[in-house]
Amino acid sequence: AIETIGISKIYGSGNTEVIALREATMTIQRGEVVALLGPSGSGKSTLLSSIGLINPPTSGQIKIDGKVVMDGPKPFVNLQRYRRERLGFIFQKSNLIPFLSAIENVMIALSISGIEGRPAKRRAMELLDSLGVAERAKNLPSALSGGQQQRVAIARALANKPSLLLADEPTAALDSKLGRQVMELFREIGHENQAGVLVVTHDQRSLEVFDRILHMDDGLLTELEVANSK
Amino acid sequence: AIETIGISKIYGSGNTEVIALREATMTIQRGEVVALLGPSGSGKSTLLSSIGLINPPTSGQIKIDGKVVMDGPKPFVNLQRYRRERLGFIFQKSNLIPFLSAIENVMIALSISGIEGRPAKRRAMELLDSLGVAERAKNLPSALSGGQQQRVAIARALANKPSLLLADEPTAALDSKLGRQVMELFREIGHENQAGVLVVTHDQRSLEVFDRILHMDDGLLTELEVANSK
Ligand SMILES: Nc1ncnc2c1ncn2[C@@H]1O[C@H](COP(=O)(O)OP(=O)(O)OP(=O)(O)O)[C@@H](O)[C@H]1O
Ligand SMILES: Nc1ncnc2c1ncn2[C@@H]1O[C@H](COP(=O)(O)OP(=O)(O)OP(=O)(O)O)[C@@H](O)[C@H]1O
Ligand SMILES: [Mg+2]
Ligand SMILES: [Mg+2]
Repeated sequence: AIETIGISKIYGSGNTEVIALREATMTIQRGEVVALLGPSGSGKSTLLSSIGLINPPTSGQIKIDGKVVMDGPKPFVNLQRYRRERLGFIFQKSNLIPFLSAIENVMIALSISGIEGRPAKRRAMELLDSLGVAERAKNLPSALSGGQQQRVAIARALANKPSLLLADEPTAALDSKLGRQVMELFREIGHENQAGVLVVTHDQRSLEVFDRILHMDDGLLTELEVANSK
Repeated sequence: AIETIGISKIYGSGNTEVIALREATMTIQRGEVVALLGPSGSGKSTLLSSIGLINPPTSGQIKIDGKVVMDGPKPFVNLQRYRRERLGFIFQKSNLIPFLSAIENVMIALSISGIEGRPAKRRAMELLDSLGVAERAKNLPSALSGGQQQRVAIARALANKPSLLLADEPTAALDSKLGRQVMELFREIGHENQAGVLVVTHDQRSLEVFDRILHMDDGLLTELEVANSK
């Protein structure tokens, strides 16, 4: 499980101060698939990147499996190792490495957990295929459409079978049919691999795949009642 | 009006050849607000960037107000001048200048048509305000959320009151309420300023603001019947 306890995030200072998170407290259990909704600028990416250990909170704690990993900006573990071993992150902007092909972008994630050569190539191709972009494996990101780049970024995040998958608007560049398939893939990953999955989305329509729905408004986190239960 | 006559676009060659557009023929009149839908990878951004004179077609013609401006990749006019004077382009990735603030990003578009100093600052602030990001005017793009960056990019595209507005998934990073407001703003611009507006969107829900709906599938352009008439 990953847990945030009263985390706050303040950018800037004085009259340029922006309070992006206000004492956000939440838990995601392994196997839970959770949506995070909210208006533009409300703090969703900030919450996600704090949980993902890439944007330290100003105050408050982050715990993984009961162990404190951050207290405010102070790390208590090797953050890079924790991220590598457990996290899969899909950024709001795909963030692919521009000089590597689609398949190389996925394979570089695999090499981080020691999977290389033929087994890496095979796994990378399976992932690209599951997202419908296998035939673009050899292309550079600049030769891909926006939605194709996004799908390669998704494949890369899934490569190491993360125990916590954090996705920031992963279907923004996809048509509704593909977007739905991706949401169902995330649900499958959460439930079958017993991974925690947190998805920031603006798409209010494919919400039935989620176990829980969180809402962010001006830095304040709340939980919505979910009509359907598992 | 802007018109494409049988334009095709081929990327790569030999066995890496991708036919992104297949003889696409269409017209957008001034005052028309048109949506372009279609699956990821179907050629929407390619069509938009061809019409926007930034990605020349492999073959076929582009005419503006009856005058041929491109025949295949060969330009018949000064493309840069045509773009500057008539076009507003919202890219699929915001493409803001990273070392300029939000307001400077909008003002640089205004300076291209000779508007500078106080009048430029005033107009830029009005535009940012109409998109709800006025209070972030002095921030760099890196200090803005994804949806805030997208809105600054929209403000910048509108700055010079373009006679043709081309928007590539302009609401992808916005929540549904804001997304709807932006679509209605585009409709207003099209109808009141007599501008042609072409919007690539994956959002099948706010389609009633559009006069016509085009559909792209694997490079093939078709027009859908619109149930409601103006
Ligand atoms: N520079 C390039 N070199 C090779 N292929 C390209 C290049 N740019 C685009 N393509 C390919 O052309 C096809 C159409 O791309 P385009 O970006 O127009 O799609 P799109 O409809 O905008 O997709 P999306 O909805 O994902 O943004 C895609 O298969 C894409 O991979
Ligand atoms: N580096 C930064 N410096 C200053 N302010 C920032 C910085 N990063 C984010 N912000 C501000 O913090 C607030 C929350 O940003 P965040 O990116 O978390 O929003 P979001 O909910 O993801 O929005 P969107 O839906 O538009 O992506 C916004 O007002 C944003 O402008
Ligand atoms: Mg965000
Ligand atoms: Mg596109």
